[in-house]
Amino acid sequence: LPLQSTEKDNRLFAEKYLHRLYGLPAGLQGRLQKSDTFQTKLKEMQKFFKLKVTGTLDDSTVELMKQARCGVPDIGE
Amino acid sequence: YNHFPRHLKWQNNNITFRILNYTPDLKKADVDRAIRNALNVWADVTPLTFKKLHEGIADIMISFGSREHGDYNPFDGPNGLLAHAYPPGAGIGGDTHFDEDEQWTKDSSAYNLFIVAAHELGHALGMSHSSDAGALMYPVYSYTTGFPLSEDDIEGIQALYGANPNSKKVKPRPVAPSKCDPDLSFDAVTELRGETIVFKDSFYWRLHPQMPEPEQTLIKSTWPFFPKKVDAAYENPEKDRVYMFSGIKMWALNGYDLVDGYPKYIHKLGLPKSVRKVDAAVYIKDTGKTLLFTDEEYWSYDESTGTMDRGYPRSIEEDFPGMDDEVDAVAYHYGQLYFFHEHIQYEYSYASRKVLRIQRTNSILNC
Repeated sequence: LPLQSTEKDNRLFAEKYLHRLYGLPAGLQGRLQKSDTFQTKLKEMQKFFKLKVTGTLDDSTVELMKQARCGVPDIGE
Repeated sequence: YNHFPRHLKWQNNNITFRILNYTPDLKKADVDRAIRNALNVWADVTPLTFKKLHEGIADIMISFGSREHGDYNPFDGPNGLLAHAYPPGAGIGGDTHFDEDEQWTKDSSAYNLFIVAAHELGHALGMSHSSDAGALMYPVYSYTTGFPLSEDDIEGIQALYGANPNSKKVKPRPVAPSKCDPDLSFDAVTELRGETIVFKDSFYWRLHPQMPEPEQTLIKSTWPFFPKKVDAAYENPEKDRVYMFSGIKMWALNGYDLVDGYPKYIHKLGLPKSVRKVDAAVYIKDTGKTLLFTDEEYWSYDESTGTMDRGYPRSIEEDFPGMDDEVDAVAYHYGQLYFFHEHIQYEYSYASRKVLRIQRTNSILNC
């Protein structure tokens, strides 16, 4: 089934968030590789914010991503 | 807390900053004050000092910009990312950028510039994000009042620079007095260029006729040179001076700046050495006299001659019938004296020499 539009929006939003703040690489990559990296970065983010580390884009993760915040990446340089 | 990789920090403790442009959301003076207060938050707990430059290259270059604003690290329009700052280093290192697409405020109505600046300047000094939700360096915006650093932030910054050798240990996030506590008493009240300033413990409230809610700030954040508690304060608007008293010393302020030659001993006013503290002070515009209240007595100081009037001290109880025999704070508006003692406020007519109304002390804080 195709993704629901909210789900799709959230996924795009999360990708942008992880790209900006967790170093999720942008650009052309294989689907599998991209998904793995997405999950890894999502887990990093969930761990940092002391959320339940699921690797999936659940409601509490999306809610936290949508809060106003500082634009300095949380990890690395 | 976390530092940046390689624990980046400034190599000397005297750091310069420059504000390159201003947001139209706030008055220039309010931006200056928010940035200065935000820097003072970190200066309070470290040996760092901050000097403002008006031109040239400063260590910390502060600016407001929107979307792509010159560092290939664009903002995203309203909400979302509010600001970012670079860790200490040459060039862009230490630079601090605020998203101009946000609505910046002095209060909690939108994004409070002081709170965001305190966080960003933490980065500019070498603090990375903390995963402690109670820390200022936690990356998600939350509005709080009072001293913004938590123990986690203090430990983090002191791990880089050490503690402030000149001040006593700062208590993280002191418990701010609640304005609507029915038993609230005041330490001092004064006017300051059209605003009313109410001092209580290590905090003060600013009341402005156009501000719906009083704004509470740590005294040290605005006046770092001042002791943490104020006993008495008054404004002489003709001289554009506010005088503040703590113990046997007094300070004169011109706006927010300390006047040269201060602090002075209160005995320079002509008070005897036996007086160790002024409880309350008020300038009576109509007479040009300042009344200084000490224990159960008061003194009259002539502002034009700079001398204490003869025949004083006099008894508070006898000269202000209906009043308590001691006062915590006094204010004067349009012929009326407002005495504050413990949780009671007495509205007293100076002309007819009687108490007109009794209210709770915190009624002036909209409680």
